Amino acid sequence: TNDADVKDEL
Amino acid sequence: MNIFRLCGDMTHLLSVVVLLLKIHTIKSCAGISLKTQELYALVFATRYLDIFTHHVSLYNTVMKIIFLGTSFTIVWYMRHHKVVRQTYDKEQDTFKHYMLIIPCFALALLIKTKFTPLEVLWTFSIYLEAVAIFPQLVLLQRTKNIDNLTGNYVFLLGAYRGLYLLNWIVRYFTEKGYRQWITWISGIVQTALYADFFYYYIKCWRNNEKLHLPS
Repeated sequence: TNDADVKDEL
Repeated sequence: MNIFRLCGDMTHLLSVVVLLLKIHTIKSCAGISLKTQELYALVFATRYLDIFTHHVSLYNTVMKIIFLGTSFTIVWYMRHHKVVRQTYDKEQDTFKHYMLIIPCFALALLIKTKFTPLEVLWTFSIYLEAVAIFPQLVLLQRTKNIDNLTGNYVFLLGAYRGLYLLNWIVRYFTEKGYRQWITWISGIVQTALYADFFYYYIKCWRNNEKLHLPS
C-alpha cells in the first residue's frame, strides 16, 4: 500500500 | 471502518448541521468566517473530483455529496442570502485566502505521491484542509461574545479531527502495510491548531462561563 492508494477516507 | 472513523465522520456531519441550524434557523452567520467556509468548499471540490470515477462505498459517495452540497450552500447563504449576509462580520474576517491557498498548492506540487492533476489536487486539498480553520480561529479571537452554536461548531470540527487521529492509530495496528504520511502529518497539524481553542473551550465550560478567547 502506498499513499496514493489510500483514498477510502473522507 | 472502525468506531473512531465513524464517530469522526458523524461529528463532522454534526458540525455542519450545527452551522446550518444557526444560518438557516436563526438567520445569522455572526462569528462565522466566510474565508474558512470558502476554503472548505475548495477543499471538497478539489478532493472529491474522483466521486464518479473512484467508487469506495455508497457511504463514502453519499457523504462526499453531503459535504460538497452543504459547503457550497453555506457559502451561498453567507454571500447572497438577503438576511444572513447582513449578519456577516466582514470587517473582522480579514484573513486573505491566497496566503493559505498558494503555499498549500506549492507544497502539493513539491510533496505528493504521483504527478497527475487529480493526485496534486487531492494532496492540495489535504494540505488546505489542515489550515482552513485558521481564518475562523482568528475571527473567534476577535469576537467578544462567541455564541454557543459558533463555539460548538468549532469544537465539533476539532473533535472530528481528533477522532480521525485515533482512527489512524487503530488502522496502523490492524491493517497490514497501512500508512499514509501526507494525510497523517497534515492531520496532526490540523488537530494541533485546535489545541488552544480546546483549552479555553473546556476551561470556560467547567467554570460555567460564556466562551471567550484571550486576545
